[in-house]
Amino acid sequence: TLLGFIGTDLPISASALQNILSSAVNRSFNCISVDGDMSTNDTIYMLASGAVDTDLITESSELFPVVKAQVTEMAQKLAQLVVRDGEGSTKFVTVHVKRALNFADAKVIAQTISNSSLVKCALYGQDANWGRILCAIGYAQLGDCASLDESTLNVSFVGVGDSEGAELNLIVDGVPNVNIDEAKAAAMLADTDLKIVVDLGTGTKECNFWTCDLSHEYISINADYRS
Amino acid sequence: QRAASVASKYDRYVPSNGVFPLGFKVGSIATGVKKNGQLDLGVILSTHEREGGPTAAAVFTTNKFKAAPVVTSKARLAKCEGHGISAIVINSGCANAVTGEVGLQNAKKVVQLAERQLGKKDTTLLMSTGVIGQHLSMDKIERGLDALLSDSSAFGNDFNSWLSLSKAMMTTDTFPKLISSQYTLPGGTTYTLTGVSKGAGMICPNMA
Repeated sequence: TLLGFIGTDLPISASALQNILSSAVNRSFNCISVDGDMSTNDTIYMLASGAVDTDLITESSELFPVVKAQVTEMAQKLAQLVVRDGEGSTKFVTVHVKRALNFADAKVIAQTISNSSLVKCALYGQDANWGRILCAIGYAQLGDCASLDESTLNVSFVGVGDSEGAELNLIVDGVPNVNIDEAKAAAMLADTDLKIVVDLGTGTKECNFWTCDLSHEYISINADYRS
Repeated sequence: QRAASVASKYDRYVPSNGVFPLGFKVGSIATGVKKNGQLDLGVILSTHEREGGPTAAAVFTTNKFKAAPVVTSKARLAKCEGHGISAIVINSGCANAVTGEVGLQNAKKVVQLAERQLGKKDTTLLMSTGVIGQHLSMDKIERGLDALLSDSSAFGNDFNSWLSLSKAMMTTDTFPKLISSQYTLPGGTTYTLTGVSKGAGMICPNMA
């Protein structure tokens, strides 16, 4: 279960606060997965005490977009901490789906990759198994396949942290790269942080989704949680 | 190896200080629901008196079988339209989910207990997390809530109070999740955002 609370001392109208929170959650807490299970209790609250002496912020205020962006940034950091603490996790993975026709398609594809047990096992095993990523893209529950065009599909691993700047092109314009530099892949996958970039090449929308690997530890924790 | 990994996560992701928004006080207590005396009940109070009171917003699970605290709080927020909420009660160790009518009554009882102590009405929201399918230990919750709300020194707006609150929400988490930032808006107004979260398993939210 995910629980969260964000507090601020700005005066913000009730409808503007709901707008800010809903928008921030859609780009943060609703873009994470540890195990693909949705709890019966997930809840995020936001309270604005209004203790700072300034004009009430409403949706028409000039400051509204500035505050919305700052709340979104904080929500993303809080959501990422949940993934970093994923039960038994050893990897923190950003799945960045870009150049999609719309955000919804980008998110469905990113979430499908993030919830694939086989992708998560490969990440735990530090195996550059791009076939499983492609397979997940192929079964993503998209309304239609307008965002998908094999000839413009590119998938790559991008290094983060210690491997910053390293890039491994796994699929180039729909053609698998069979000459993967395995040593480079091993070095990147040995890091805690990794980014999987899926470039659909069919539009301009994108989604960042955060997930972790699936380890033996996860099963140990959950095999007898009720007790 | 696991202990080392947990220790390094704590070092890397848990702050050692912070800035906290004006108009809030938070407190937490161990009621005995969680084993070995861990903190398992937290309360967030909005203390700034302003006309119309603080404003509130929420997103909840879209799981069809919503837990009792979700059903109760959704109804509260719908009724007050985001106005006048001044307390949030958070318990961990028991999710009060899939608990039927008894679960709903227990959730309402927790609200009543809090509002009786606070001298308020219809101003409280709930969050619960933990084992699904078991009822709240109402004797422990009632004793803990009374003890916490009757001791004003248990509440603060400092780093340790907020860190303890984030620990009181944890279940299988290995470290508390607390972030705070101060911002200066165009025009010079400085304001503060503070956030706490919890979660480590059963995580694939789609809240609305």
